[in-house]
Amino acid sequence: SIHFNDPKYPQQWHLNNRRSPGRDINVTGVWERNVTGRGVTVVVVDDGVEHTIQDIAPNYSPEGSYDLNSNDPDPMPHPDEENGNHHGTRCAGEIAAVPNNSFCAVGVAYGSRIAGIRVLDGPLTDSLEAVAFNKHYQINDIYSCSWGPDDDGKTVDGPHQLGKAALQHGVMAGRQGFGSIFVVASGNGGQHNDNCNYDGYANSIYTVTIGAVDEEGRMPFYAEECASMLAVTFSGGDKMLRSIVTTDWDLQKGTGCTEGHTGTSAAAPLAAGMIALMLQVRPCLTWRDVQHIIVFTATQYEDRRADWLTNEAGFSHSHQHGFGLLNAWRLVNAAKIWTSVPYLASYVSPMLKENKAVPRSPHSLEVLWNVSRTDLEMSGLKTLEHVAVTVSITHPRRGSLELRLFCPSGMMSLIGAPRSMDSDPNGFSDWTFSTVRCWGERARGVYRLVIRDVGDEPLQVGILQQWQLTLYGSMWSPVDIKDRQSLLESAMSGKYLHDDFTLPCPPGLRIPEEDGYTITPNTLKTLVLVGCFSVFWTVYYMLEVCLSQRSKASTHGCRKHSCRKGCFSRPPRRQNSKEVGTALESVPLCSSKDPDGVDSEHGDCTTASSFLAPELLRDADRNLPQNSKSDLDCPLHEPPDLLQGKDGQVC
Amino acid sequence: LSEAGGLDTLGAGGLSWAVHLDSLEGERKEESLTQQADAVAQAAGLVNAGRIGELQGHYLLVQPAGHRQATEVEAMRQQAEAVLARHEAVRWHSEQKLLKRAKR
Repeated sequence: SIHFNDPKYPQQWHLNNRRSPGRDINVTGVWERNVTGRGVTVVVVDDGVEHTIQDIAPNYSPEGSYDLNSNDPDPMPHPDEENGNHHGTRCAGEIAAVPNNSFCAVGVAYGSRIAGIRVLDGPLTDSLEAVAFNKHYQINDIYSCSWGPDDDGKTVDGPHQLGKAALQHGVMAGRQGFGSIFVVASGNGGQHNDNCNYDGYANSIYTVTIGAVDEEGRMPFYAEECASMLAVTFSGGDKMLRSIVTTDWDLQKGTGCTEGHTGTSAAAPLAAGMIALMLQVRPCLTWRDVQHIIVFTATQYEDRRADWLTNEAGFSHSHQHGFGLLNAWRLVNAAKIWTSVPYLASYVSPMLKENKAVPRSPHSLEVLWNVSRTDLEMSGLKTLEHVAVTVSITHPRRGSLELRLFCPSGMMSLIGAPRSMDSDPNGFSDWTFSTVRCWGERARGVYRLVIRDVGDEPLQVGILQQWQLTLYGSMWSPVDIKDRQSLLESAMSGKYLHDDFTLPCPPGLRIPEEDGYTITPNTLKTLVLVGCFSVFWTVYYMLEVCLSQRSKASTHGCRKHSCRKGCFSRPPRRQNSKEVGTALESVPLCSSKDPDGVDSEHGDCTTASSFLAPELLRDADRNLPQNSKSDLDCPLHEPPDLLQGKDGQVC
Repeated sequence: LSEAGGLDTLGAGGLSWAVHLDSLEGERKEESLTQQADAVAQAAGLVNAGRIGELQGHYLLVQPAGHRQATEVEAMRQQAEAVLARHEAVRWHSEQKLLKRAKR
């Protein structure tokens, strides 16, 4: 029943696939129930967002936006030689393009607000990343990040110290304490045999890592396998398959609409949009709740090339597709009835010093660590979420190493996949791999790390120096997991997805943002200029008034009367009725002496200046003694000797 | 302005460090940390460009503006490193390097 007049909506197959029913994100039923992302803000952390374009402007959130490359509040992208700064705008359009405006496309969460943080179009440092991840973090609910380290199949990199701290701070304090949601694209290094476990953003426990499938449900050529990928959603495939239709910029060669958005870059914003729909129906979902709901509701689907394995908790995961395809209907219905997962519990093993050689395949090095009930007692950890392993290994060719982790259930995760292009001679130095494949399984038991050298060349043998196991999870028991699975399935009919059913949400924390009162440099410069101009004009005006009054007084008043120093004195005592109550700012510049020598303050110098109102000028004339009227025509700029008063004083 | 100076400095090839200061107690903790950051910056021959985002106790210290020869820059780097490494108020410090990130 949903119809839009946006001309490209029929081609947005990822929203509603008429050609291949089911090969879409299943969102139309959610929209029909008025769940559109209202009240949620998603920020695209990228190269900028052209928020003035008509498909984005009505949903744009300036409060959540910033330009960190130029240090001003406006994240408009800058035209570049490669015509490449359209990326953020395309991602933004996927999330929140305005519907029914007869322009281009429709966003997944078209009722949400979209912000932009421009940070990729300039030099990027650890500190700048840290600023970006927490920018306006009480306004922005979801951070969509379709970027990462190089996907060249030989890079091992991720957030550095500050970026890690910012991600952690974001999930702890962002979104009024419920935690910022960071959505990252798993990477496009498939052609280089890359793996997202070499990307610290993708294998972080704080991020929702999303991969891509094409319209036929297959892993695209660019997609990476990964044990720490949560789920996949649709994107472009090879040349014969359709890509994602979304808003484009209209600078340079842009037209405002594109049919060519692709890569895992296009998948992550769709996931961000679906999470926005979840947050509309249940705003108090924590960052861990969101991950749980994705695990619980993602759907395994037929793909013979994928290595689907069902773990002990009943969740199926494949390195190619994560826990499966994101389904907006299932996500939103699950979110509606979700009660929060218990606090995050963790266990860290001692640093296990091994210093053992890594043999060449088919032989392997196997090291074990037993996690006992006593080990977990203090934290209360019962079932797993993420499992992480931090290793230090020396090897002359890093890409020849293969690492597998076995959870107590026997579930295997390929956490360190061999990479033929990685010839780095420095091995791994405290690099952390992770897996989500043991999600929901019991934490207690023996963990096995198996390492082998799959290289062809006879090189110096590698050495496992040390490793450390870190478990994350909760006090949910395996029975609790099963119960939750059953509860969710009962909600999938949609019976709870109406306004009359709402679980109570606790209030969030009030966390002030420290940059609330920051003046931007441009504003500050403007204020300083205006201030300087005002000061200059004030001084100039004062000088002009003083000097002009002085020169008039010295020419006619000072011939007969002594002058007092200073430009101001009290106004004349004799006042007519009109002058009563008149505040005369400009006063006689010279006092006069009566013929009998008594000083008075009759000014026969004119008290008027050109700045007084005409009526005041007339009044000033009336105050002048009769005998000085003829001297009113005071010549200006008389030489000093002619301006001397009776007593020889200089006016 | 100081933030802009920090970003411009790095973009123009200048040096910058992120520091994490030891936490202070008391009502005016933030103000004291800022003053401490100013003091650390001064000791290291740098300028305090302000707190890093929302991270309490983390500050960005940047090289003062001005053209310098390469040898001078290297001397400044070594001096700053030496000061930051032994300063009692600095819990952690790291020279900021450019990161390579790609859109996907």
